[in-house]
Amino acid sequence: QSEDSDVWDDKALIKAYDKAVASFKDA
Amino acid sequence: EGYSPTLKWQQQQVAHFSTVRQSLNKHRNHWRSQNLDSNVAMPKSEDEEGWKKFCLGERLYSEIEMLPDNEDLGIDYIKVGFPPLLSIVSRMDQATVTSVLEYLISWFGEKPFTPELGRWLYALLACLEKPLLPEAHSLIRQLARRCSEVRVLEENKNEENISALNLIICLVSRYFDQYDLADEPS
Repeated sequence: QSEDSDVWDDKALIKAYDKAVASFKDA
Repeated sequence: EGYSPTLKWQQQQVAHFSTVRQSLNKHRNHWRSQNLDSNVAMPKSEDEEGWKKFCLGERLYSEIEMLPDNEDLGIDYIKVGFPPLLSIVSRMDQATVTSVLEYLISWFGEKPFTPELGRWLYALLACLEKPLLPEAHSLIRQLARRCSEVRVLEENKNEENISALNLIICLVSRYFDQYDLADEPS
């Protein structure tokens, strides 16, 4: 998962949020 | 009815959020030491209006219509607000995290939910250390209640807003142990 990667970029929190929000649609 | 998430989805979000917090802690020192762009001027902790403008942008803050930006000029973060970049949130101490959370929850008490607000609330919750201070405890409970109120009033079933509100309610109730505020398994 990207969160575990050493390349945790400056926008990582934003991406994590967007991913979490998008996941509701697929649930 | 029909808006609340499944228990499985809620459990997945709590697990994901926990991983995000671990990564944030791991990378905090790196991002704290990075130089900020010259246009990023973080307000002082007690500057409520400054923080609202910083996070949400002057456009939203002032509720004024502005012409779309010329794409060639790039994004004007002063107008649209700075997103919760790691290089920004890693510089915020717990007192500032709590203060900004308070300012944005106060804003949300009177204004509609927006994606910009959702991103900042999520980022601040990710920065909030456990065990919670009494002040933070009260704040996040207020946040979850407000999310519930707004969710009930969502008539157009804007999926993104419902999802974002569900996420915040889920994290407050199940990650920060405020189980009385949790959505029942559906």
